[in-house]
Amino acid sequence: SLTQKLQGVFQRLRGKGTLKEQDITEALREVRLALLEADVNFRVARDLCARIKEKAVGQEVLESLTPSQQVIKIVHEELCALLGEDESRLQYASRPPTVILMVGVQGSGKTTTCAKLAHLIRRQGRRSMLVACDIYRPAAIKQLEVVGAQVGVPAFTLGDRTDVVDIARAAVERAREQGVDVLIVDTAGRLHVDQVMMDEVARLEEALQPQEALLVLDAMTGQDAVNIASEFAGRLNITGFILTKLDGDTRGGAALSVRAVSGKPIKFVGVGEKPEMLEPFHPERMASRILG
Amino acid sequence: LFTGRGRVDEAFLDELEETLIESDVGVHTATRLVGELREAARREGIETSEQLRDRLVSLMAGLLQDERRPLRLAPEPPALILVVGVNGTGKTTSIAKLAYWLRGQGKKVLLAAADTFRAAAIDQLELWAQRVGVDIVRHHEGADPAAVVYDAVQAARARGADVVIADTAGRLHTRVNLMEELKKVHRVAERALGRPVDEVLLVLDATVGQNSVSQARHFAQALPLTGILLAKMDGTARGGVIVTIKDELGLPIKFIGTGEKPEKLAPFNPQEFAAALFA
Ligand SMILES: Nc1nc2c(ncn2[C@@H]2O[C@H](COP(=O)(O)OP(=O)(O)OP(=O)(O)O)[C@@H](O)[C@H]2O)c(=O)[nH]1
Ligand SMILES: Nc1nc2c(ncn2[C@@H]2O[C@H](COP(=O)(O)OP(=O)(O)OP(=O)(O)O)[C@@H](O)[C@H]2O)c(=O)[nH]1
Ligand SMILES: [Mg+2]
Ligand SMILES: [Mg+2]
Repeated sequence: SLTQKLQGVFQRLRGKGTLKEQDITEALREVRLALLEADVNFRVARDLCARIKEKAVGQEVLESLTPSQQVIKIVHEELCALLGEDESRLQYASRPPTVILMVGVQGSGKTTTCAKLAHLIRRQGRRSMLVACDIYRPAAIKQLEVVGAQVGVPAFTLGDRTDVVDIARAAVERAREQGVDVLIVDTAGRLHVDQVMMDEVARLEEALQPQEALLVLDAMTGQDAVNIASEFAGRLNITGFILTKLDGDTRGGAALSVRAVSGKPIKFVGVGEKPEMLEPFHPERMASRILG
Repeated sequence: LFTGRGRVDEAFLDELEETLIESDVGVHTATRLVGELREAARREGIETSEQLRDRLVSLMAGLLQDERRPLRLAPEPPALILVVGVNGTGKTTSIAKLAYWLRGQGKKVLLAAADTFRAAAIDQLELWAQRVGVDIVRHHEGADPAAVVYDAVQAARARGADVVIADTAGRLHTRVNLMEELKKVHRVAERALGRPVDEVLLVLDATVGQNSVSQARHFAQALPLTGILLAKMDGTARGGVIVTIKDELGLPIKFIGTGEKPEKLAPFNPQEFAAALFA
């Protein structure tokens, strides 16, 4: 573990007499390795290590009897600071329907997470409706209908031959007629560098003016997480992230990367395929997981 | 480039190492490769940064080289390709692409809808079968996936199909019960064929980082994987993690997926892949 590695480093360095600033630099190499192994983007890791070094050098680590513990404490604090607060709340509209737009790259878990959110919202006593705006993926609409049915929530669809903006507008109309509180809009997976598809989702956001635009990202995403987050946050008013598939053994460094590049909160984490497997984001738990 | 007699420009080597890390090669593999490059540079008297970069590309291409590409199908039909991997990597779509590719080679293909778990998974594969013009064997949702594969092999014999491609449900490699289910599907497939499964392909998502190594390790422990299909290489992710996987597990990379249409599949080319990391 990182704690053991740092202990080893400091034991060896202590053997040579009092600790110097360059010894901190050496210890931080282990921190940088741990972050990179955890898929933290290498620039984010470098900036983070620079901040950690500043703090470590300034905090009498050099005089401490337990320098490795001090450094771990600083590392943990810096990670938690970057990961942000426990902000697992949805922003509701003053006049319904609240609109939540779900976006992300292919296969990240959007459709499944739409149903999870519907389930959560239902437990909070509100009525939601899913909107089938993925008109490309084979059987995407059917998939949304099936997962919606599993949580007792209807899916609004106009089929796959209608423009997504028209579908969305019609869904808003239907929501108003039926007194639906929340609309959860599923969209097709799209590459952040596919201009046509990014234009589509920008038009959708423009038409819907959603209260939430959530980027659904696979927690195992590697160095590319910064590219995905910055492109989506650049084109849209992303209000938060949902990290999925955290029930696996990925360290989840993508969490740090998306926070560093966008400043938007991670609102929820997906921890399984079933509708109840959505949890609030806990920064301290994520920090420990990233450090391994 | 040489700042002294036989001393290589460390700043440039750092840059190369950063490019590798940024491509998801992984910090330990990247450091090791750059170390090998440094040795090669000294031995071979490499002089320019361009030559240094080209030498690294050839180092990596050599590592990724494998004669076991692309597909090795038994001459006596039906051959079976079993497609596995974690959730959302691109298995179902890649099967449509493989079917299209094999059909283009004049092979008669039959799909087996053995993802009987995920919502609308069977529908998704059925639509692909129609689109690509191949037959499909399916049961109902919740059916035994092994039974679907068994039936598909029998149907292939009856209908004279050359290749069966079996889709399976996405599963995290850390779910022991789901990995046991997959082992059972594989055993039943072998029994149906009366010989080893021709290809057991692990589909990896190029945007995933170091976790792909854990995925490959776990799936390789459960099944006799024959190769990797690296999907979603049309984004900005470079898929460098396969260098570590090839190095540590010896698994050949067979195909690259470069889009969502049936023709967006190419046999893996180690030289092109390595060069693209530095493009
Ligand atoms: N283990 C696990 N699997 C998940 C989680 N979230 C989603 N999945 C699975 O991931 C796969 C992809 O999920 P989808 O909901 O189809 O993903 P998507 O983003 O809608 O995919 P596209 O629409 O094609 O872009 C499915 O097999 C889901 O069951 C999670 O938190 N944990
Ligand atoms: N851009 C791009 N998208 C791809 C590629 N391969 C698959 N996809 C997309 O990735 C998403 C998931 O693909 P699927 O084929 O459903 O993935 P899967 O592994 O079968 O998913 P599960 O069965 O839920 O585990 C879909 O939106 C596909 O269109 C690729 O090479 N490039
Ligand atoms: Mg979807
Ligand atoms: Mg599938």
